[in-house]
Amino acid sequence: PVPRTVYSNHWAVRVPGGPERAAQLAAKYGYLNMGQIGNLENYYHFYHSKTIKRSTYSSPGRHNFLQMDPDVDWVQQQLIKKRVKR
Amino acid sequence: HLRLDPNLLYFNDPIWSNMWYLHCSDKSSRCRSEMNVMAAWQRGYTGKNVVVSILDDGVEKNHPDLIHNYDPFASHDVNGDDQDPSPRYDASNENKHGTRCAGEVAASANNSYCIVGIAYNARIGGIRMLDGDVTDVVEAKALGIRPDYIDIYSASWGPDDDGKTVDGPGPLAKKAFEDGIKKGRKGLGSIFVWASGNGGREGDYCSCDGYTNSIYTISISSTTENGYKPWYLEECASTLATTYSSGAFYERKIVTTDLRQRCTDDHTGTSVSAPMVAGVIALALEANPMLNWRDIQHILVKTSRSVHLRAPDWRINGAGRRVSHLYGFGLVDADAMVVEAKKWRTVPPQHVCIGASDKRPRFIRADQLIRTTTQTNACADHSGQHVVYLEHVVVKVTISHPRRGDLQINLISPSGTKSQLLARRTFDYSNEGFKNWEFMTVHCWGEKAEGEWMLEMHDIPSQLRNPETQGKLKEWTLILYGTAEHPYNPFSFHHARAKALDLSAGDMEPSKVAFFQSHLEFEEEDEYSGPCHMECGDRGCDGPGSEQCLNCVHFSLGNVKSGRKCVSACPLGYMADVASRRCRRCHRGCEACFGRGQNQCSSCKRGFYLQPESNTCTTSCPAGAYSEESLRRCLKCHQNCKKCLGYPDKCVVCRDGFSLSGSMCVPDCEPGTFFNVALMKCDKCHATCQSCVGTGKDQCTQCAKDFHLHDWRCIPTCSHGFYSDDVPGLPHRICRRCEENCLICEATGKNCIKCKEGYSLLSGSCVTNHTCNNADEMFCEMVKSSKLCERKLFIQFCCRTCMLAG
Repeated sequence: PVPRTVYSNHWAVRVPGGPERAAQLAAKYGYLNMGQIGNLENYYHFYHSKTIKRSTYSSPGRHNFLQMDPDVDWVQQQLIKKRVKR
Repeated sequence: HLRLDPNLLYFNDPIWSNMWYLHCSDKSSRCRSEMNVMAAWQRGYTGKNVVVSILDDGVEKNHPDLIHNYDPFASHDVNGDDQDPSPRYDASNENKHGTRCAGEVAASANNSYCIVGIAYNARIGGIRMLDGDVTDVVEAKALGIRPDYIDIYSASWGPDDDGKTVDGPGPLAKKAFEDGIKKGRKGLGSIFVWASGNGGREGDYCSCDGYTNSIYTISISSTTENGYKPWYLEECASTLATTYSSGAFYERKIVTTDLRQRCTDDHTGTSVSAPMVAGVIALALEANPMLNWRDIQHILVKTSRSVHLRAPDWRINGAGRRVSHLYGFGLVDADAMVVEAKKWRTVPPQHVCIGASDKRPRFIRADQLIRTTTQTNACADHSGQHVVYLEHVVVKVTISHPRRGDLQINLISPSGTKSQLLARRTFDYSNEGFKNWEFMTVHCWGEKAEGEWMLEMHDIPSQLRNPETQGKLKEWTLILYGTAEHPYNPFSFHHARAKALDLSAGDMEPSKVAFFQSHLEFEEEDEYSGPCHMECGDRGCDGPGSEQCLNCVHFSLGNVKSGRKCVSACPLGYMADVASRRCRRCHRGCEACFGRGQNQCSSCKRGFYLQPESNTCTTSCPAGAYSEESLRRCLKCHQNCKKCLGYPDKCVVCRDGFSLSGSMCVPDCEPGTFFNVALMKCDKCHATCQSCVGTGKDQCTQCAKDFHLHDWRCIPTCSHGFYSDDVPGLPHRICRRCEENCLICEATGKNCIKCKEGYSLLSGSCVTNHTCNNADEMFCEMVKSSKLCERKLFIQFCCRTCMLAG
């Protein structure tokens, strides 16, 4: 069987407007802003508690609004990757 | 070379004596100290002021062997979003992995506890990121923790090594790698060390792991104590170097720290190899903290050695370096690393030359080799991109294919170095192909980039496939990384000053040596003041040609009689004698060799095949091996195969207990079961089958008692138009078709009982109603007298008309 894609309730979002704008956007669309992703400038980690934690379907719906916001460059719902210790 | 004094470096750590891969204190036991770690320690390098972090499932920071070197600033918990990387404890000690890796790097020395880390004075931290859902965000966060503080990130994980996965970093992780390389260590670049993979038993190939296959990671593989390929090891062209790790049951293992403040010598796989190299790099960084990320890779390439590591594919690339798909450039040498690091001058800037994408679609026909070439000037017309001397080479491909695992891809450089970018993967049945997948090779390191590059693709079906669905190479792009100047000997014009020919006295008779020396002493020549050939060494030259050098940067080729010239690498048929910087002719039949003897070949000329056990080149291969045409070597058939043709798993005869399934030898299963290749286990046949090739009722090969085989199904009775028949040697009956146009026939099948519409029964056969309706009486007499109607072959011959006519 082909492994199925598993979607999480975390998103990566690129907001060129800076951390404040990212916080505003997260609040506006109902996400929790988990802050900048490591050292990657303008990339933020959003979390949505009302989305299923692990799903084989992506969650468009309300998340499309975030994607359509003019202050957002790029959005990616996070896939759960199978990683194996060697 | 330092003379090692084992007494000088004695540690009271209880398991120190078991660290066979670091020292040879006991002269009675086998010695495996080729990694030369103690020699580096004796020079005073132990990892001081170097920070290493382990990306894994956490690090037990209060382990007595780690607590002294533990660095909270080199640590983070991505899973728990806090600063404490302590592992989550459970009954099965699932999260022991990071702690084991950490010990290999920086376990304290002389603290009477467990072991001694390779960089036992380095600072060690842990980034806990594997104990939870791993996403692109999680990986990107982990790879970017304090890049100005952490020098080396060591990771011993990756996508599944199941032989069917093709996966790598997502866009954020890729960006984190790039950012680390560009900005980490205050611009010198973060060092990412990666374990090559444990999928050897599953036939996995590490080029399908985008982390080890990345130019930003240092991919490390493993060898066993005796220099054999460990059962778990994956091969690929992006592996840079190797360390010892665990092997067969009779070979010694690696010892390290373990969860709950313990020590362990459990099987380690490839996982400890990455931290071992992280430790060695820490020693090099202590020797020279200004080394950038590419300096480290260059030093590893330059100092790693093939020593006694046994690989069937060791070959010398166009820059004179021995490289293999199992071990990269060989076993790491900590002492050589620190010596090189100390005197290292930063390599010239990295240039990237991206070739034009070739988008001409090409079908990849089964069992045929397709080749496509591209000619490149390596961006000679763009000074900021011009690559003269190669580092990494990437081939980006888009391929559609009905069964990805059947594909094999090679890249051949202008110097003739063949890198296997992808080997066949028996378990990879995906039809997804490759979409912009970047295959990377380090095998051309140091070669010249300009010239013709060839991509070879071979599709060898491992199972029956629909012949109408073919693979297609849709697009490929060559990406060259390297430098415009020579990385170690920047181009300079030499003046002929010294007048000593670079002739090895060992190559000449004493009288000739004396003659040459005296001749040179008294000979007066016009001094040449022009530029020397770039292969000339520091003594200068007598003219611009490569045959006019007074000594060579790399190797001299030829002899006194025929004349000598300097070359960057020895041509085929010669070996590079590094000590004397000479190219020496190999034995007849050898294409490359490590000595001049008959049994010192490492690759063979056309028409000869290398026997790895004896290192000889012969014209045929022994039993149990087959001649691999492209590699020109005898390779062993798959362990389940008794005889194979062309490929190890293209078996024609199987070992006892195995039977052929296509060209594979699969284990024999109990009656009523079959070997399910996807699940790798025996599975039940349909209840009507006695043996089968699948679970379906139409996949029977033999039927259960009282059933008849018909069109791969087992049915209780034969349908109309068929009769039941015995077949000698088969336990069941089969349904045979009645003769043509017969609807129902006798049980023997000989005589028809009822014909199809439009046919009439005549002497047990069916004849068409319309055949021969104009036979006259005389003709019918002839038919009758010749008894044609009694002979089936002629029964259609007017018989019915004649019968009707009386």
